[in-house]
Amino acid sequence: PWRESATKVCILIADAPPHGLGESNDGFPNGAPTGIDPIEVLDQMSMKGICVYSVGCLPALSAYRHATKFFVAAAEKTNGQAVALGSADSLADVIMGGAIEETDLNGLMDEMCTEVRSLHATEPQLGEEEVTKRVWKTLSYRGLKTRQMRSAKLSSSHANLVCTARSLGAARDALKLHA
Amino acid sequence: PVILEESAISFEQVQRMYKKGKVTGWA
Repeated sequence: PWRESATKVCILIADAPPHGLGESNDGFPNGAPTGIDPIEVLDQMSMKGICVYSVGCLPALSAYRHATKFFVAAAEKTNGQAVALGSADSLADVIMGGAIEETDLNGLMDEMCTEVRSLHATEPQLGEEEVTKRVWKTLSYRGLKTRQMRSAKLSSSHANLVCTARSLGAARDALKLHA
Repeated sequence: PVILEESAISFEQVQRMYKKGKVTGWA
């Protein structure tokens, strides 16, 4: 029930992946008994403009095969960021940093929207990558600045297996097939 | 350490904004 125009950020902090992702010794191999599908929830959040900052607690996260993939995918699906957290001392900085960065970006959305629509109208043949580059150059040329959080990022070369899945079961199947 | 600093808008930020705009319906 957030306001439409509000900057919407969700911080997900965990030291383990969700049930049902195909980890060994998972007590709920088909997903949590609540029946809630985290992948579906992430897609719903994305469509509402809620971005997830997933904060993976290290080194605990490293004990799982798919945890990092899930956390990176959670951020990518919702256009947020995936952060590696080695100490709880930095948690407040991540929360504040994420909120501030997204607030700054939200304030530029109208300006970006105008640029994108202008490009679509004048050069409809341009692909997404080129549109993004042109808009970035335009905004940079205007000297726009934002506050940006610098921190250790979570990364995974196979996060796309989870990112492109539409359900927890599909993600599990993709990970199993890849393995 | 986690640092917050002000600097020129990054390509990665614009990418995220574009994708967000696309999925929420304006881009």
